[in-house]
Amino acid sequence: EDSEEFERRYFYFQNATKRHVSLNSFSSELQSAQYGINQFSDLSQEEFRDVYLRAVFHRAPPFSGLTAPK
Amino acid sequence: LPAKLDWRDKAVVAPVQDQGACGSCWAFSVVGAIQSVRAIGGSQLVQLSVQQLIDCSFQNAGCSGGSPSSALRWLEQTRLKLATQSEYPYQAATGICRFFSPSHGVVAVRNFTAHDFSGQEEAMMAELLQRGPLVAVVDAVSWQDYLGGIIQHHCSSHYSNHAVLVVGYDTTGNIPYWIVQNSWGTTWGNQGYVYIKMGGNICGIADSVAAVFL
Repeated sequence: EDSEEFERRYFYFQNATKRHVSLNSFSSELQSAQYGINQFSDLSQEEFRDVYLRAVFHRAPPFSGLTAPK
Repeated sequence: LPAKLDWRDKAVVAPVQDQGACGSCWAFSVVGAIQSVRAIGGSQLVQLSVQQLIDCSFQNAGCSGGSPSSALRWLEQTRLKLATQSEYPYQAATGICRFFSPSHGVVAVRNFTAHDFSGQEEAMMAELLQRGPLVAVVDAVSWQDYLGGIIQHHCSSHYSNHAVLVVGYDTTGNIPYWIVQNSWGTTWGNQGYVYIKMGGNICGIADSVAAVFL
């Protein structure tokens, strides 16, 4: 618990709890999304992005009606 | 269009997977769609190899990321038949492509479409009904903190970075929403699923949507 790694993770965790307060402030209705502690709470936002958000986006043409496959 | 559509009710959606610390969402979404479309066609639901796509789809970067469109184009061009998950299991790491004989494997992709449905989510509902589960690329930055419920705010549609599988929608309640399967395990979100409000291209859910033909 005295390790540098622990300190860093704890810092990210505290940041996450601050984000949750902000995100939940819009959750007024019963079905609204809830934000809180999960398996990603001790990751920084950069770490999360670097590991889990790795899809490459290719712009697709606008949909212009259902068509049969080629 | 029916007020509610959930392909899980037809037993054609495989269980939620966990990609682990590997940027392989693009492969999970593509394989998820292929599995479901095959099952909708009358075959038994079989889990197919995500690892094969990670290792062999060379235009993509394995665990360092990839594009569902590129993966689908590669599958269409090579006519590669995906092996089953059990014979080519997931490793959460990029490996060396294992080759099988051309006749080996379960199913090949014949064709696919990719469209921008922003402003046309009703047409996307029809596409989901007609084609089966759809691959979508979304902005999932705020999903780091998601626990459950319907996402209506804090989700931009300009920086898409994560691939998922749209398996249904529900318009029967106050807030119509898309039912989306993620690949971060069942402890995340609603047993591995995320619900996204329909109608406003929330999280960019309609920006890049692919359907698969087998």
